[in-house]
Amino acid sequence: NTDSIYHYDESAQTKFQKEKQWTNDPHYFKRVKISALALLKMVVHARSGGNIEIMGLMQGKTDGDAIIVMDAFALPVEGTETRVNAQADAYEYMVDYSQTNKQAGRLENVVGWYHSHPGYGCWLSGIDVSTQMLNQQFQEPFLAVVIDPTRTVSAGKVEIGAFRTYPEGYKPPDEPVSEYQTIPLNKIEDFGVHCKQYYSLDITYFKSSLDCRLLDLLWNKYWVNTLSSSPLLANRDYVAGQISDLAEKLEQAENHLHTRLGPMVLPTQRKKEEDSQLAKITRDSSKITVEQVHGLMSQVIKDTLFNSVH
Amino acid sequence: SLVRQVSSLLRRLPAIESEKFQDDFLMEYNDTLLVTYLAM
Amino acid sequence: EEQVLIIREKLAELYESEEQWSRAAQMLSGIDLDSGIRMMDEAYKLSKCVQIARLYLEDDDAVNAEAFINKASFLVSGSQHEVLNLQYKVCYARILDLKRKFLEAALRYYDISQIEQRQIGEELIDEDALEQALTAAVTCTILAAAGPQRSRVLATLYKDERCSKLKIYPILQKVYLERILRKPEIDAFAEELKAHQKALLPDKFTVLDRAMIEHNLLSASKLYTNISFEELGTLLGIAPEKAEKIASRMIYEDRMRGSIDQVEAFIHFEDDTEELQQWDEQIVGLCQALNDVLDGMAKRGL
Repeated sequence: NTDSIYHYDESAQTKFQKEKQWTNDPHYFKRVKISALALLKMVVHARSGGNIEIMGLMQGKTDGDAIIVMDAFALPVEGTETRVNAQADAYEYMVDYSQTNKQAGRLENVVGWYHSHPGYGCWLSGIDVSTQMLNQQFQEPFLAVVIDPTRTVSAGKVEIGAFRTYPEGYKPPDEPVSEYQTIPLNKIEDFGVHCKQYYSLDITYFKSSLDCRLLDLLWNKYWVNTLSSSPLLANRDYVAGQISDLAEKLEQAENHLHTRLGPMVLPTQRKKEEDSQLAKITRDSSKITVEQVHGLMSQVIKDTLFNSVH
Repeated sequence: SLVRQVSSLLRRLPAIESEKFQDDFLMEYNDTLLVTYLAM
Repeated sequence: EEQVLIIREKLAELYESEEQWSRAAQMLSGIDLDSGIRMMDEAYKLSKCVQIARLYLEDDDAVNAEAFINKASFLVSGSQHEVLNLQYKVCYARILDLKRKFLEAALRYYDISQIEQRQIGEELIDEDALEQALTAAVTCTILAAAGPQRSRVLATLYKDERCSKLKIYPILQKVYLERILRKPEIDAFAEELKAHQKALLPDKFTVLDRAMIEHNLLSASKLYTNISFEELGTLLGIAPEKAEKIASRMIYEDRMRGSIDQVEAFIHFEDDTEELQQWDEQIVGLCQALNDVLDGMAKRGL
């Protein structure tokens, strides 16, 4: 029954499309299930873009309050954060691809778009929010997925986020704090202004029996890569970027402090603000350091394992 | 043939042994400790 | 002009039937394609240029053929005639091959081997023809001068699963994996070569010898950190002085990293991969070997 999810029930989907249950509740969709195939294709595509943002579409279906992503395909578009609605360049491609898919017997519709944020975390920027709102107006149900390929390499697991935007002017109830992530100084403005306009969905993954078999066959690739990888070596540029971002934040916090030194006693509100800013910087710093120490531990273990044989 | 494979496997140890490797390894080690120290 | 053209075409046809290719080509090349008196359409001009080039190529006459292919290259961009375009591509690749521009020839042969249609105009494209083009691409790549560009084309060919069915695949695999080629393998490969690919170069070596020596030298540079020219000469099957000469040229042309100590008659190979990176590569090799042992044991039920 692990493969039953791969069966597409056209009548159920059509019925769901007709009922449009999501229109009554801006928070209707809460879960996302992503297939191993779609995840791999999105991550490989995101990494192929290097430091340039890439984008693509996801095909799938819905199941109650869950959006199920079965497959993904790249769009011939780059630089999604540098212009509004980058996907306009790919409309023709999207239509052709979707039609050809139907002819090939793939019935799943497009259920969302994904794009990458190389090195600056998984969230929606201002451009992303406006693109997603547009999509949610005309292409429901529609999901936004963001992948950070750079952090994927350094953390050793896929940095991915799935989001849905609220309708214009909607005031969301107080959000549960999502997992903390470092936002670079040059993106904090963009992050802060829009972070209340969308919410993130829980992501789970699934794979078919064939996927299980193929991944088992590739098992030795996995452990060989784990033993022969050096996070310290692979992420030098990224870590250097993070440390320089940290230095800038420290500088900024210090400047704030000096400019505030007028009235000797900082009002409690401001004091709290300083603390939270410095607290964030401290967290970023310890996150970077922990990853560095993990990298060093793996190097020392490898040295003990492979070099100290006499 | 298995035993021969195992012996050639053991002959590949240690994986690398050179002056330059030691320098690079210790350099990387110290850099990381320095980052940790700075973070503290 | 009209009558002359018809006579020439008729005579060329007769020469062709007697397999006097160059005579037929000369007969056709006498047709004045650029005469002001009678207008010829581009397709006719293109077809004549390609036909003349093909005839010259039957006699491996690259020089004359190239003159007509160059003329054709101005006409082919506007041509919708797929058969002619294909014939033009094949002629061009063969001319590059004959002129020993092996890497460019390989890329064009490979491009031809990827044709999807199986029927162009009245011409049938059968699998053998495509396989021949693919084999020609592999042969030319192997004969090309060793270096980064050749490695890229080798990678493309090696990853093309059609190549694994070619007779030439074993040598492609060794060349791609930068393994040293032994004399028997080189001789077997030499059997398949065309005359011009076995021609002697000014330094009394054939194109194949040079390509193989350079390849083996590059392979040796991956295996050894340094080696004496005496040993290297033995490994490559040539005189030590010759080995030194070829090595110095490859280092100078930046196709191999290393330094030569002429007093000690030693060559020191350099690998600009970082030590830590090399360490990881060694670990990959070790783990793969361990995995093979485990698989071997599992197969024997141990």
